[in-house]
Amino acid sequence: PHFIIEVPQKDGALCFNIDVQPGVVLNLIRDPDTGITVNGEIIGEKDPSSETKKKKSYFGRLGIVDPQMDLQIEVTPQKITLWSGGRRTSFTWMDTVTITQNGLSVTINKKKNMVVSIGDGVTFVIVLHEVWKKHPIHQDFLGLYTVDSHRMSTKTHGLLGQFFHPFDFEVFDVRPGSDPKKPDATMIVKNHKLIVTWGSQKDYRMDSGHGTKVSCWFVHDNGSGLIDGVHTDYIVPTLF
Amino acid sequence: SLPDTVVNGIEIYSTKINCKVTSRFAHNVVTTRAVNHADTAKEVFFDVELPKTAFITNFTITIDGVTYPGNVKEKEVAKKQYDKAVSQGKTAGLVKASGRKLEKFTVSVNVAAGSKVTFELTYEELLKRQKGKYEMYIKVQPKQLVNHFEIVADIYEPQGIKELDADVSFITNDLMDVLTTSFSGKKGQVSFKPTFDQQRSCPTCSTSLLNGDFIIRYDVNREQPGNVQIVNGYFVHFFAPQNLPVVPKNVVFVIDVSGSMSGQKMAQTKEALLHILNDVREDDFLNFILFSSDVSTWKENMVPATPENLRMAREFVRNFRVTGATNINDALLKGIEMINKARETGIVPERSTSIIIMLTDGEANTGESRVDKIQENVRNAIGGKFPLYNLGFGHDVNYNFLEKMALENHGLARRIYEDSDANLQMQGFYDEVANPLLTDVDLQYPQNTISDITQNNYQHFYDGSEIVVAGRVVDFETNSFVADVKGHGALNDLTFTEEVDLKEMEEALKEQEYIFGDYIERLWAYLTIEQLLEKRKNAQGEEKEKLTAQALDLSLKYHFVTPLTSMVVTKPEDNEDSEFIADKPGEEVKADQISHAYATQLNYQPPSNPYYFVDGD
Repeated sequence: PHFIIEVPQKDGALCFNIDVQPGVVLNLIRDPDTGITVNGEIIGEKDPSSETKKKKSYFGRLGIVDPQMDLQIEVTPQKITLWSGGRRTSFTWMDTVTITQNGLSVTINKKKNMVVSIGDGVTFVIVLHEVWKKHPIHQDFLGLYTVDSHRMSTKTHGLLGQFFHPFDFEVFDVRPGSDPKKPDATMIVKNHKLIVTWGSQKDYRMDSGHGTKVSCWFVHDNGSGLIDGVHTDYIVPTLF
Repeated sequence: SLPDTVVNGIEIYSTKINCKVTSRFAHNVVTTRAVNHADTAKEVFFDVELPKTAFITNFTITIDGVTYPGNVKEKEVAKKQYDKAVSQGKTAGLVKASGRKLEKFTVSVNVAAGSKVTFELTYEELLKRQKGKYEMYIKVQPKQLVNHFEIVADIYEPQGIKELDADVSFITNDLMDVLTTSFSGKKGQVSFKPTFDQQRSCPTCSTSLLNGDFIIRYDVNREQPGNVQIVNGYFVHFFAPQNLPVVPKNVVFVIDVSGSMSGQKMAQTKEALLHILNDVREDDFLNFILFSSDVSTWKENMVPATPENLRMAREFVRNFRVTGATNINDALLKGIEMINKARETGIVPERSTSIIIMLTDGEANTGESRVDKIQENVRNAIGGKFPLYNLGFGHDVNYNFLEKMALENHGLARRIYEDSDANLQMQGFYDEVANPLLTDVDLQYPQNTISDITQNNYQHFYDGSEIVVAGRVVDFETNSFVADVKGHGALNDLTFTEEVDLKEMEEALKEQEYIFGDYIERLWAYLTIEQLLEKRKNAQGEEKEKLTAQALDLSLKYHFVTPLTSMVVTKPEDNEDSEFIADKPGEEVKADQISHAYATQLNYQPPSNPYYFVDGD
């Protein structure tokens, strides 16, 4: 999956990919104060033996936990399941429904996306990416967007959560790269000096079919140097 | 010798039952063709048992190629014709209640020697979803072997058919081959066409083994919680969400233990209660109130359905005894007070729903025995907060009273027939209401887009059921139609939204030319009449007159034989008109006659021995 980190104070964005094996669960957000945690399980291509240039991986299962609300939400491209107090409610992506409960609001927009608001100040959007059912390689997958995180504590971490706090970076020495349209540059971030490449990724919040291009500085090698530690540090044993 | 097909000079050439179901709305046509091979005129009978929930929409008799069609008239107008015919010594035939679910339509006509007669009865009904299935019931009972017998049901469901089965009580291995059930996508078909020999009850018998129940059950795919269809300016919205957790319930069973309940009734009641206690969920609360001349409770307050409480409840049920008279008023008020108190003091969870289920076999005859006063007391005490369900056991019960009281408290009444399976009837009822998935369900539509909608708010949505709302679309400029359904679930509040693109829907339905195009309009009319008649049961004065006028107007417009209308078939005979009348009596009849839902009266002038059918249960 690809990650896009918008940095408003720098009027720009950073991107990186994380490539891990299908079945691996990555911690995306963890707030030790509120307990809110978001993890994502990776899925691969339908036919792992198919000869594609590079194996793609996506998020196939997302789990959101809020222990204070005794809430768990599991989202797959097939269904959406809410557990509250150990009791289960499930929906499909064919539903258009709003679920409200003690400060929680979940809105499923049929075959498009779902918006999860926990209290005031934490809102995630999960986008359903549907591919042609008979596509030989690709399968349906999910995207996660944090649209509001201001109620999460400063201790929030995770592959996405660590970027909820203001951070600084500097890009200089922009120079031609191997692709003339994608120049390379040097970036200083978190005391690391990295080689980055100018490119673009897509934001699918508004248009889950085509997406909107977001230009960004791409950090190679699974976000090495940009993320705290290495990407394998974010592997967790289970979704919840 | 005459072939087996000819009995007493009459040959039944064919009997065909043709059912077309489109979006749960069933249009059934029963046709029988007969020939009189005798040298003299003969009386030919046509008997059909149809569901009590169905409305006859047409009946015609064709004799020697001349068809006498039916006309729906206001009941009073038809009755005058009927009375006149009877006073002239003409014959009358009636439709009587037949068992629990059916009404028997019986007509007969005198057919001249060598003449042919065709009877065609059409009736329509909205199939209701219960325990996850729609059920269409056909009673099969030809009087003699029939040359061509067939039942064909074509089902079209825009949501797609998930499962389809036919359950035939008289099926044999030989008949298995001629019963076919198939479905694919939106279409399904059940066909049953036994040959002449396959109909024989034994290889040398001239009697038919086709005698019993033919039940078609199916369900549709539910990828979405709801489905909206719009055709020719009318819409229907089916709503049945899946996979929601059950809302915990607080149930008070109010049980009649008066002397009349002794013996088998009480044994069956106990058996049913013991079975129900096995199904009570752990997060439910319950209590029992017993009433005869006095009222007693099992526990002072509602108690949770813990294993220990359930054990004690079973012991209590096994041990209570019958005695005394029937004090319905105090028993119900005690139950209502108990639920209200449990709610106010927080004994029961906030997200839970309350119901009272009363079982009685008689009339209130001690304490407050005026039914109007009991109704008023109960209505005021409940205050619309939760439903009351009344189960009327046996023949002597004042069912009208129980039904009125249940309806005005957002519940319903059911008869428990005094039979060997009365315990199963009680359990079956409990199963229907045991699993509420939503409470306070409100179905909303854009106000300036629609009119004349049927009931659009319900206290409960039960698992395995379906809410149906229909109405007219008045704004044709709009391209999309949005329906919102709001309800309280076990854990959260939910708002389901259905959006339909009108143009897309129009195009999709154009492809389905074979379905009868006005089915949504007729479904709307059926549902509206049904609900107006139900409301009318509790209305008084001007309100009742208004509801009656509305229901009558729609019954006449849509050719439905309802309790307010009759169908008259006029057949010129011997230079004198003869009337055949089909009608459905209203609720004014006495309690023990209420199940005479249809009375079809057929008058004709036989050559000799005029006779009268008697309407009886």
